[in-house]
Amino acid sequence: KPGRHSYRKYNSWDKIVAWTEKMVNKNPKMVSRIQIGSTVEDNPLYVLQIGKGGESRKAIFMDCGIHAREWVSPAFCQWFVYQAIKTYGRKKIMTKLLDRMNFYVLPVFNVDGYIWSWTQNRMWRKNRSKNQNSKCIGTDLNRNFNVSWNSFHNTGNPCQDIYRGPAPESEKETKAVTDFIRSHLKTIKAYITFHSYSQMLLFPYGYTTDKPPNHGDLDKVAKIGTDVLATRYETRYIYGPIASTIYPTSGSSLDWAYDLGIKHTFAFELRDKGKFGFLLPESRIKSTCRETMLAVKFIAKYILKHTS
Amino acid sequence: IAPVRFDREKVFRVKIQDEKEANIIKDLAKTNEIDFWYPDAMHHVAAQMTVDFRVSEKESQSIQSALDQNKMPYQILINDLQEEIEKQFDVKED
Repeated sequence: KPGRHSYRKYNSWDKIVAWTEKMVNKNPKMVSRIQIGSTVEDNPLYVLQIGKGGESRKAIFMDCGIHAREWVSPAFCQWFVYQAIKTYGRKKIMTKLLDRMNFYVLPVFNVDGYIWSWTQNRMWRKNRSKNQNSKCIGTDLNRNFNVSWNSFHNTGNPCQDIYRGPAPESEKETKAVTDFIRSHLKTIKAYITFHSYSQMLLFPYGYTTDKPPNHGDLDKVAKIGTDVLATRYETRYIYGPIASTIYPTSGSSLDWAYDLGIKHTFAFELRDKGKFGFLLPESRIKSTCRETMLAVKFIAKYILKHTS
Repeated sequence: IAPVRFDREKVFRVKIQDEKEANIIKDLAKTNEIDFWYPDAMHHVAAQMTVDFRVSEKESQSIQSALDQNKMPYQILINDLQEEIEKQFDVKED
């Protein structure tokens, strides 16, 4: 048995799988589990669908754990599911959201890399695919999306941590996610991806400093989202377009989803700002998740109200 | 395979003032095994950026000398990475 799951601790992959089963078994009307594919090492990629409504409702897709060592990210997706279920029927906002929307939550995107960071190398980032003509393992899944994929030469080396892969969507994990999103494009109105660290709320574009048509809208949502997040513990986030807030990046899931047609896409870089970096202590998981919940609920409310 | 250990590995934080200092960091990354924590990769290092990176104990001395020589102020965020890895599990089982 994988041992007891805890929302206040980091959970190994086995515990997370068992937890997904438990969520479905205990909340069959609210939670269903969809296997959207499998990884390079044949681990299942599970999406939890959370909501009371049928498939035709508006939806938000959320993914966690695209980079293996960013452990607080999967912790947040688990927390989100837990809070959604726990507060449905008790808290007005979540009840309204779940009555009218669905959330597709991918608790761990890069399963093989996450397992590797538990069992072999805590500092691992990429997935675990083998690269032809190279001894170096892995692709950075967040450079593998088909959006300006090869616009930066420095992502072409398999030994780099930001290796883009041999082709766009070359990785089974990427393909599983893009196929799922493409097949649910009619209902998915927002895409939110969770990373760590550095306390930022980012939006397109990463591959260019050009502003997207609804830049003002995205900027407003991000500003209010960071303000709301700060109300809990005064945690300061900065916000803005990826390219000008951090640095230009190609092949990212955020830009891909936006250019596919999902006009509200955001990336959270969760705590902290560098004292602990990727090694945020478990004792800070709860407060990190609680403040992030405020921002995510605000974004969801905004999407419910302002998208057709 | 035994898990990788990070005994006495260090995480540095360097505030890059200008292009010259950015190039110094990039040169160090070419001759040392540097794991960039922020930004994600050497190529993203630029002026006016705060850079966090991990190096082994052995290479940390030469890194520190290079930074001292170039009068580049730095912090050591994490002095022994293995210790921090073990300390992150600071919540008892329910």
